[in-house]
Parts: sequence; C-alpha cells; structure tokens
Amino acid sequence: SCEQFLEAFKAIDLHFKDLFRVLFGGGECGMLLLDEQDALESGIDIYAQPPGKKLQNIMLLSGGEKALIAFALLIAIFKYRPSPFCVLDEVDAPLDEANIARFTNLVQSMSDVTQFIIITHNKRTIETSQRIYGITMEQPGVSKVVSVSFN
Amino acid sequence: SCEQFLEAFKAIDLHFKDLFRVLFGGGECGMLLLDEQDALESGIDIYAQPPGKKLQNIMLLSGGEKALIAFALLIAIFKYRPSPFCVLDEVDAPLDEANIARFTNLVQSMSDVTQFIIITHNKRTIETSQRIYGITMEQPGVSKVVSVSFN
Amino acid sequence: HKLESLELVGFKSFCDKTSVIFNDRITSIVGPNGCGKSNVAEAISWVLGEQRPKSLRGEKMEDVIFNGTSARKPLGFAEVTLALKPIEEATLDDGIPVDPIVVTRRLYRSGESEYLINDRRCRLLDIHQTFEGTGLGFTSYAIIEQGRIGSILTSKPMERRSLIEEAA
Amino acid sequence: HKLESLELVGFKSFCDKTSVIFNDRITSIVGPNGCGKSNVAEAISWVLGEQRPKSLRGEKMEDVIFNGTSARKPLGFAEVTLALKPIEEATLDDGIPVDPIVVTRRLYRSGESEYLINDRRCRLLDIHQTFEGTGLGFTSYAIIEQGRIGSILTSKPMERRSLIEEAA
Ligand SMILES: Nc1ncnc2c1ncn2[C@@H]1O[C@H](COP(=O)(O)OP(=O)(O)OP(=O)(O)O)[C@@H](O)[C@H]1O
Ligand SMILES: Nc1ncnc2c1ncn2[C@@H]1O[C@H](COP(=O)(O)OP(=O)(O)OP(=O)(O)O)[C@@H](O)[C@H]1O
Ligand SMILES: [Mg+2]
Ligand SMILES: [Mg+2]
Repeated sequence: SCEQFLEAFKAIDLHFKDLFRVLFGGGECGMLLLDEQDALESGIDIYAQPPGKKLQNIMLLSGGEKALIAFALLIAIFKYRPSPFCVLDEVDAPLDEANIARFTNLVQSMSDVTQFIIITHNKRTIETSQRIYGITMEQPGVSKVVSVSFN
Repeated sequence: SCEQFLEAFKAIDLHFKDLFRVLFGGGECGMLLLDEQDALESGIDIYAQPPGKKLQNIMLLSGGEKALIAFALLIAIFKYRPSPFCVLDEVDAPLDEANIARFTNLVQSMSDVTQFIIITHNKRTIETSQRIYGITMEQPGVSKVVSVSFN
Repeated sequence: HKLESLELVGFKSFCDKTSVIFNDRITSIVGPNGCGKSNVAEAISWVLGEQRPKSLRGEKMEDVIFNGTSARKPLGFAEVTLALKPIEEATLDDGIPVDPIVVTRRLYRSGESEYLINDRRCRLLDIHQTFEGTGLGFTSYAIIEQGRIGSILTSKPMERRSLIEEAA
Repeated sequence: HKLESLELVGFKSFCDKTSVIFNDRITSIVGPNGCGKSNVAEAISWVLGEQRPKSLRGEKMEDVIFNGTSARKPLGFAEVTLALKPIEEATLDDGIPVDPIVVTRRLYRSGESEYLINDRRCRLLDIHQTFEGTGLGFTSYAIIEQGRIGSILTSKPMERRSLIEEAA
C-alpha cells in the first residue's frame, strides 16, 4: 500500500542519512521520489555529497565512495526491516584501509540482530569475524571446506 | 583487410594461450571466430578452461579467474602490437595473493617495452613499481599529488 | 529466525556433500580465486528460490549442477539445504513456539525440480512466500553478489523502488 | 614513443595545475578512496580523445570540468596535456629523428573545445589518427578503467572484434 511504502521509504531514508554521516564524517545524502505526486508508482533516485564536495551526479563519485554509499543504504534497509542474515561477497574489494575499518565496525554493530556471512580476501575483515571457513580445491575443480578457525 | 585481421587474430591467440598456461599452470583457452566462413565480419568468442576443470561457459568462472584471463588477453594484444603505455585502474582488486604475484611478474616482464601506470590499493603491487605517486585531498574535493617515492 | 547451517551436494564445484555451520554473528569465508566461495553464496540464493540463471552466472539452470572435472564424472542433480532455527524465546503471537525452517531445493539434469520445507514437498512459490519481506525473498537485498554492491546506484529507479517495497 | 608527463588543470578534482612525470617502467598511483586516482586515468583517456561522457562517469562532457567545492569556485575550463618523447635512437624510415608528441585538450563550459598537437591547433580527428593502432586510439585497449577488466569477457562478440582490429 502507498502508506506502507512511504513509511518504509522515510524511515529508511533517515537511517541512510545517519549512516552516511557516520561513514563519511559529514556531508549530505538521501533518496528522492522521482514523482512526488505519484508515490504509488514512482521510481527512486539517490543523491550523495561527501563533506566539502559539491553535489553532483552520483556516478561521478569514486569506486570506493559508491561501494560505501551503497552499503550504507543496504544497512539502512536492514535497520528498518532486519533480515535474519546477510551475505556479502567481496564488498570490501574497492575500499581503502580506513574505509574497511568503517565497514567492519558497521557490520559488527549490526551483527547482534543480523548474522553476517562475509566472503573476503582482506585480512582486516577476516579479523573481525568469529568463525573463518577456508575453502580450497585440493582436487582441481572440487571444492572442499578444509578449515574452521575461531577468533 | 581480412588478411591483416586474421594474422593479428592468430598471433594474439597464440600469445593468449601461452600466457594463460603460465598464469594458470596449464589448462586450455583461446579465441574463436563465431563464423569461420566470414572472417571479415565475424564476432569473436572466448573460451577458457583452468587445469583439471571442465570446459564451461566462461561466465561460470570466478571473479578472480575472469580478471586474470582478461588480463592475459590484454597482454597478448600488447605482445602483438605494443602500446607505448598501459593504464591499469585497480585490476588487482579481485585477485588473491598468489595471483597478484603472477600479475605483477607479468607486468614486470612487459615493462621493458610498455610503460605501466597502475592504480592500486595493494601493497604487493606497489612494491613492484619504481615510482609511487600518492594523491590526497587535504582540501576536501581538491586533489593534490603529495608524494613521490622511489623503490 | 537465525541461520543454522547450509548443506550442498552436486551444486557447482561442491560435488561432495559439504556442511557449513553458521553459529556466529560474523562468519568469514576465505580461499584462493576460483575455490568456490561465491558458489556458496549462490547456493544460498538458489535454495531460497533464485530463478534467473544469469544471476548465478549461468545460461541455463542446469549450469548449477556439478559438471565434472578431468578426474570426476558429472553428477545427475544438485541439492542445497538451508536450516534456520528460532532465536531464543521467539514465540508466535499466541505463545506457540516458533518452528525451525529447513528448506531444500533439488534440481535434476532432466530439468525436474523438487522443493521441500521441513521435509514436506512444496512448490517454489511456497519458498518465496516463506521468505517474503525478509530481504531473502524475491527481491533479495540480503545477498550481495560479487561485484554487485554498486548496482543499487546504477540500477533503474523502479528497481530501487522494488528493494524498498520488499522491506515495506 | 614513450610516456613523459601528464599535466592537468581544472580536470575533475584537479582544480589546481598538477604535473605528473612518468619516467619509469612501472609507476603506481595510490591514495584513499575518492582522492582522484581514477580521475588521473580518465584525464589520459580524455586527452587522447575519449568522447563518451559515460566512459568518464559523466552525463555530459561538461562534467569533467572542476565543479567547485564548498571552499573553491567552479572553474571555466578543463585542460589536460600529455607529452610523449621518442624512445632512444628511434628514427623514421628515412633516418630523420622522431619528434616528441605533445597533445593538449581543452574544454570550456561554453562547450567550446580546443585541441593541440605540438602547440598547433588541430581537430579531434587528428588526435584520433595520431594514436590509431597503438591501443591508445579509438578502441583503446591500453586503458583499463576501474571495474572494467572483465568487460572483454562480458562484451559482445563484435566489440571484442574491434579490439583485435585496433591491433591489426
Ligand atoms: N556446474 C559446475 N560444475 C563444476 N564446477 C563449476 C560449476 N560451476 C562453476 N564451477 C566452478 O566453480 C569455480 C568458481 O567458483 P567461485 O566463483 O565460487 O570462486 P571464488 O572462490 O568466489 O573465487 P574468487 O575469489 O575469484 O571470486 C569456477 O572455477 C568454475 O569452474
Ligand atoms: N567535475 C568535478 N569537479 C570536482 N570534483 C569532481 C568532479 N568530477 C569528479 N569529482 C570528484 O572526484 C572524486 C572521485 O575521484 P576518483 O574516482 O579519481 O577517486 P579514486 O582515487 O579513484 O578513488 P577509489 O579508490 O575509491 O577508486 C569524487 O569524489 C568526485 O566528487
Ligand atoms: Mg568469488
Ligand atoms: Mg578509482
């Protein structure tokens, strides 16, 4: 229903703004309805302006900035409607060290309500997990879970 | 001309096969003309089979495998027609440590003929470069080259 | 509910039966390129009802069945089971304790499919409806495939809307 | 030829004049997310004649001109200069030494463009033709943008053909 959608839309937008400011240390962002008169059918636009920068087309932002903003929006949705678990496949690949720390802190803060399964090559990310599954192919083409470590 | 294209096609394909075997320690790969009868207009298909695995649709391969295969094909083109320089923007992002070593070795072996400019977050990749430019934004939104280091 | 375990057999590179327990807040999956990590993520999408082969990097759904190696024959079916258990003291509105949910999906090379919830045969639609509105449903926002994190920013306005609608 | 230097002013986040020397076999560019590394790569594509704003993450070509920050005003034009010098003892077939190539591209907010090769005004086409067949030309295979390394595998068969044709 239109009411339900608008309630979700506004709540998620507020979470998005909070998370963005935490991850970027300031700045502005949000979701917009492309057609405010037609909340039932309208598509959604996203804008983001890191602190000190000017508001531009979001596509002009860097690879790492976009990944972090997309992740903030995802977590904003989780804050409104938590999922039992979340699977992240190498979302930390474009992030620098400082942003990986922000990313892992955010995951840790959400992990009391949502279980996270994180596929990664990054040591810092691995260090924040409680359990680590190592997968290998001793026999070519045959996957095997070969180790379970605990932090 | 058709002859010129076929000559390039076959030479690049041979380089591609050699490079793939070096990077993957074996296996098969290649380029195919979709329409062998129409070499003048035909599109190109790519197949790749890491050692021990079965030949399947290339899209089923992993993110890192695809990046390495694509890079092998790129270098194969360079071996046939070297470019004065090559710019690589975070191509090492999906690679694991062992593959980053293979990637950097290949770059080093090609760098006598082609200059490489590599944008990266990865320490191993940075270690193989002779010159390192650090870029920062002390003033938000204003890029500045702040350091030049030499290995 | 919270996640308990995942079992795969014949799914992509997991030809041998593999069991993965998820008892922790954060579980990381590591390993070299091509070892099967993303295949695990896709197994979860698939057992929850993913129907688009392209979302699983395939051309047809049969591509998820273990296709053999130079040393192993192809298998005749793929099967994935996902088990969720109730969080402590979760009860339904009338005080009845919440049940675990165990979902199984099986695909045979013939093209035949089987779906089970708590060991009872059901339709794919039942799986979709079980998880609707949890982020694991049809417009899954809880599973972010490799390279896809930026997609919410590049996607069409109506696609973004459907993510918000799933949560609404 | 080999690369000598790149100069940017007013190009995306490089509002102040920036000079980068490329004297080495391998030069790495590092820095935090969003600091401008990919903008350097795009400056090189742009000065060599890239005409599609989408390939530079923009909607219109004007998007490459420094747009200002909360502390700095927007600029009225973007300018990039790329200098290549002859490799040692490179000579043309008749023994005449090879000249350096200095390419400049300038775009004003009015939409006016200027192109220069070795300080002489020229057309964009002249820049394309200078680099044709070197991998830096129209179907550039020598510049791999962020996230695009896999594109040769996902691209259409005819797009791959044009890469090989560029080298042929
Ligand atoms: N139906 C199938 N049968 C057998 N093997 C398969 C099948 N489908 C995919 N594979 C294999 O699975 C491998 C890919 O695994 P996956 O994508 O999970 O790797 P990954 O661990 O995520 O690697 P990366 O770190 O590079 O992302 C490929 O090498 C492919 O050959
Ligand atoms: N016309 C412009 N004027 C001013 N700033 C711009 C302009 N176009 C892009 N930018 C800024 O440039 C920044 C992006 O830079 P770039 O993509 O080079 O980052 P990066 O160093 O490659 O980061 P990453 O490591 O995340 O890939 C964005 O923050 C964007 O705001
Ligand atoms: Mg993967
Ligand atoms: Mg970048």
